[in-house]
Amino acid sequence: EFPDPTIERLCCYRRILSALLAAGHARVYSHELAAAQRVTPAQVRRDVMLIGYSGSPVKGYDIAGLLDRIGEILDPPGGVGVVLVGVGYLGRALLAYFAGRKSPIPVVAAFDVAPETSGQLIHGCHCYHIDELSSFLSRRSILVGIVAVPAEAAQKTARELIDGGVRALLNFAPVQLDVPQNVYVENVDIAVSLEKTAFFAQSMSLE
Amino acid sequence: EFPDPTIERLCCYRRILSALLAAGHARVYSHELAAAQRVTPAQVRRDVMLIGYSGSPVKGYDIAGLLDRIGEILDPPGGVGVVLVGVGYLGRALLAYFAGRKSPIPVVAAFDVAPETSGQLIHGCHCYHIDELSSFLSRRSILVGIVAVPAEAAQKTARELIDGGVRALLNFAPVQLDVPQNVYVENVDIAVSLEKTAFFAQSMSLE
Ligand SMILES: NC(=O)c1ccc[n+]([C@@H]2O[C@H](COP(=O)([O-])OP(=O)(O)OC[C@H]3O[C@@H](n4cnc5c(N)ncnc54)[C@H](O)[C@@H]3O)[C@@H](O)[C@H]2O)c1
Ligand SMILES: NC(=O)c1ccc[n+]([C@@H]2O[C@H](COP(=O)([O-])OP(=O)(O)OC[C@H]3O[C@@H](n4cnc5c(N)ncnc54)[C@H](O)[C@@H]3O)[C@@H](O)[C@H]2O)c1
Repeated sequence: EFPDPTIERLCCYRRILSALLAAGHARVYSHELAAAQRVTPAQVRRDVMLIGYSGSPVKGYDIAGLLDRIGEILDPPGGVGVVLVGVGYLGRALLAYFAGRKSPIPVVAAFDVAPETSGQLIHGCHCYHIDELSSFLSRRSILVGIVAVPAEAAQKTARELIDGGVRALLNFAPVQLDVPQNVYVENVDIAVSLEKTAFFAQSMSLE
Repeated sequence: EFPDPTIERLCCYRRILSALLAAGHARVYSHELAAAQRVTPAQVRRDVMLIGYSGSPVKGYDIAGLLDRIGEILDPPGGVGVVLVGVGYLGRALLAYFAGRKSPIPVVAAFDVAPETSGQLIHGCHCYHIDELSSFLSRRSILVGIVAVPAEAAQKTARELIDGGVRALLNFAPVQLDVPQNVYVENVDIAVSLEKTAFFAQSMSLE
């Protein structure tokens, strides 16, 4: 299969390609994709070859064709089904963002412990009380759970999602989740992005 | 200097090392750091050697010493000064998160166009009206700006931050910002993390 960093690059290429297509471009060169993504043109060409697509050195890649090919690799045929747990500031920002971007992987339901959240429709997503999570998971085939609850509730949330059949977690809570071997965990930490940005701010300003 | 991916790994190592220290550990082996970060133990050893630190194959690395060394590399001596523009759902989630994590790089001020936000103290951060941004930047040495405004306001926000001396942007708005050569832009896109997670959910569930 494909290693983790290659999948991440393919997801990033797809965002850039969609933006170019929306802006009316039909073709793109490997060096253009590379510049927007901070990788080398050779890395782009290797990735595109790996997924069995080809372009021409003179005319570049056909954007729509490359997008279709990346979609075949990234988007599972039946869809994966995603639920969000924790509809606070972060949860609401994510629901608004995914709805606005028409993400290829919509969030089908959201869960929260706060009684006033259940029954609401937030950016097109039905919100339920957390007590309804396991029965929801038993009725639907959900493979991905987004964990956007406070740190102390995160492990229990992860356990309930996994017991309901979820096989991958997108985790924002600042804890290391304890999960079985066959469950993938993607930890997002915006503090890391901030620290990286601060480092380059310093080295840019010294130039 | 250090390449982009190395800096990102050092930031990630620092989060893991801080968590281990807080949990009462004094030493760590390269394979333990590697496992938490999905890199190889050899990559960890190469990174640690690159920053001029050493441990012992028998006892591992001293966590406090390694943290100090990473801090010397990552944290600029005088601090960089960070401001946030856009105090909506995402902005508030970030202010709460950075305050809770006692991030080594605190957000010193936040700005928004909504009149009711100015004058507030949110998670210890003073909020001002956006009209006060340029005068604030002229009085303080701020090198980093976080862009958490809607897409249509992002380019203007970036322009104002850069005119005020900011040299690096942490951008959440779904637009490609047009900036001069000497400004670093880190684009965060959680939709990419979700798509990557969904891909691995599918391949995990096939096993
Ligand atoms: N990793 C990052 O970069 C990053 C960035 C921002 C926030 N965060 C983290 O994301 C989480 C959410 O942040 P926020 O600002 O939205 O917090 P918040 O307090 O606004 O939202 C948390 C929500 O979770 C709900 N909740 C609490 N316990 C629950 C449970 N057991 N089951 C279901 N729902 C429950 C609450 O009712 C609330 O709506 C926190 O853990 C925070 O540390 C991480
Ligand atoms: N990249 C990602 O993964 C990701 C995730 C979530 C949200 N987002 C993006 O982050 C941004 C904020 O999202 P949100 O959910 O917090 O939206 P929001 O509407 O809740 O917040 C936006 C805030 O910006 C303020 N604002 C608008 N124009 C402004 C201006 N010219 N100057 C200063 N402030 C201004 C508004 O008053 C509001 O408080 C959006 O662009 C959204 O698309 C990105």
